[in-house]
Amino acid sequence: MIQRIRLKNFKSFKKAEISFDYPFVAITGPNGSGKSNIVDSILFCLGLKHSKVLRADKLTDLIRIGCNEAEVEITFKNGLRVRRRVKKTEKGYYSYYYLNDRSVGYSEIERVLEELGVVNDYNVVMQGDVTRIAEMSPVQRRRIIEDIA
Amino acid sequence: MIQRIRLKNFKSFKKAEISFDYPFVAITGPNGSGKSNIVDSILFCLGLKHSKVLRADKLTDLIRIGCNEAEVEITFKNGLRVRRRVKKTEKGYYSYYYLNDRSVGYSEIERVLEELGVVNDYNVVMQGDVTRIAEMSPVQRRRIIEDIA
Amino acid sequence: KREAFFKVFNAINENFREVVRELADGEGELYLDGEDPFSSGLHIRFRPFGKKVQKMEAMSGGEKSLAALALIFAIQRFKPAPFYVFDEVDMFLDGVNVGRVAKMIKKLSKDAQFIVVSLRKPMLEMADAVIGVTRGEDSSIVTAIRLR
Amino acid sequence: KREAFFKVFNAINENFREVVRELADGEGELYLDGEDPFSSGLHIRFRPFGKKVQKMEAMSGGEKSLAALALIFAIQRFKPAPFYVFDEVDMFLDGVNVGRVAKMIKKLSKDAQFIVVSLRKPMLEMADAVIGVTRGEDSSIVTAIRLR
Ligand SMILES: Nc1ncnc2c1ncn2[C@@H]1O[C@H](COP(=O)(O)OP(=O)(O)OP(=O)(O)O)[C@@H](O)[C@H]1O
Ligand SMILES: Nc1ncnc2c1ncn2[C@@H]1O[C@H](COP(=O)(O)OP(=O)(O)OP(=O)(O)O)[C@@H](O)[C@H]1O
Ligand SMILES: [Mg+2]
Ligand SMILES: [Mg+2]
Repeated sequence: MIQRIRLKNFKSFKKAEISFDYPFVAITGPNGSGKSNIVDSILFCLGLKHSKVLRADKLTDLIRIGCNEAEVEITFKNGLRVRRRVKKTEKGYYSYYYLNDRSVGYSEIERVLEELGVVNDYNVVMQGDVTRIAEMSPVQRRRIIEDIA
Repeated sequence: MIQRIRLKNFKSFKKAEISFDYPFVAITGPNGSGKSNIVDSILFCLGLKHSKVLRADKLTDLIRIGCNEAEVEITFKNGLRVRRRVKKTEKGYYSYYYLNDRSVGYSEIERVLEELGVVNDYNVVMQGDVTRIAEMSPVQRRRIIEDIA
Repeated sequence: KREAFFKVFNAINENFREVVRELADGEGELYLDGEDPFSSGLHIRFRPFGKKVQKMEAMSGGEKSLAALALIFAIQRFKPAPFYVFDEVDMFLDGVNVGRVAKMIKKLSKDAQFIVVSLRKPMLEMADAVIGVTRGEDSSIVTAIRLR
Repeated sequence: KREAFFKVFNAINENFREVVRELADGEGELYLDGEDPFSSGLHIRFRPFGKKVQKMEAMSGGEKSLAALALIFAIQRFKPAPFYVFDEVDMFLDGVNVGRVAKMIKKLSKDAQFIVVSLRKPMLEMADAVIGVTRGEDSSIVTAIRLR
């Protein structure tokens, strides 16, 4: 599905390209090396979670310190490319989505994700989610089922 | 310094004896094998934490399923023996402390612990405490310092 | 609304039973503590191999995280996706349980893509390829890929 | 009261600096976000070796747990005890950091007793002896001790 991820000034990455040529790929490395930042880049690019969850108070915290703009591009196996750019401005920031280099609104991205079969974000389990679910109250757990229904 | 711990019908242990003959001893084993129960047995015997923290709603949850009484004895390097017994009764439970087999009140145990140099329970870090401290709010962290002062 | 809830609940409960059998060779079950689903709580019963049934509250740290992971797998089976991303879901597990989770992911990777962040050897050894990330001068760097 | 607070705060802050230097070859510092200690919050600044200074909020999972562990060690240095019990404090750390924490415990075990529950190899290999616990028929059993 995800063939390649390209990062530019996203969190701790300056410029990086990661290819996924096999169905089961592991990512490893020392503490603080940038592993969870790769997971954050997927969620950012596809608009699956808002910034708060990506350990950033505002979207511009995702931009590498000292830079003005960050960009993540995901290429899917079927050749489709989704790109998201966030740029600092005086008052805040701009966020742009692109589908094969054509500028689109987020609803277009949502449509594409639905066609691909990505309907909710239960397919991404972030660091600490297992503990959160294990320590949840029974009522909070029931709410998970309710959300899906 | 703890020389030996003896458990009888305490949580998942029927009868067990653990000797600590070296300054740095590690305890390992599969998930659910009883490692944290050993830590709980130290906290229970010395009265360092109340039952809520020992993953038990009431003290009698620490008694092995199917039994009426649980007992933990700790022998220190200087020969001193502290023993605590908890027994189910119709209305609730009885908890007894012994110092070298002499029945004593908890204040006597506290006195002994102070002489040994165990003044607070910061010397025991339970499973999950590191995460709790890492995720604490700044105000909660400041309270830790305040407690110590 | 009640109907939709129970349809999802029963399907996920069935998945949960299957996952616990595969993952821990044990028995698992989800149950509600009240008649009205919209005001009750969801409890997890889990009986690892060779042990008695126990509620989530009485389990060890590792057993709790295995049960939570089984619930996540059960939910994912209900609405399958083309790719999955896991970030250190195996950190509380002992070596044997990490191996079991890795085996399950390997099996599921026949039908979907798995990207798994992990520090544990049994997981890295089961993956088709391992991507290394390290800290360079002033940024993160992606290093070579090791194939199985 | 204010005096007592600052005496403790300054001592623990000094310990924290020392521990972070030993543990992560970096710089660490505790600071309050207000004038009045009794209404302010305590923040942790931590600069692992070769990186920029960062606040606790921006750190990775492993860096946060290393900083929290350093705070625990700093508090323990302030009021030393005859024995310490740690239950899986190393679960978020990578192999190198587990080794560093194990080395520190080994050094501290000259002056006090350490009982450490762990699943990680670098920790078990540094201990003087390892006690195994396993699940028997219907209860937990303590197995043989392996000496270094
Ligand atoms: N009163 C009791 N009687 C019998 N068994 C009990 C009792 N209380 C707890 N247990 C059992 O003890 C087990 C938990 O043990 P413990 O928490 O020590 O595991 P652990 O070795 O620390 O595992 P982990 O590596 O996952 O943290 C549970 O499986 C639980 O069923
Ligand atoms: N906007 C940013 N610019 C530069 N660096 C950043 C930015 N945001 C986060 N970082 C850095 O990224 C690092 C965290 O990376 P990440 O959380 O991916 O680590 P990790 O590899 O997952 O580690 P662990 O194994 O501990 O979970 C932190 O050290 C932080 O300083
Ligand atoms: Mg991480
Ligand atoms: Mg445990």
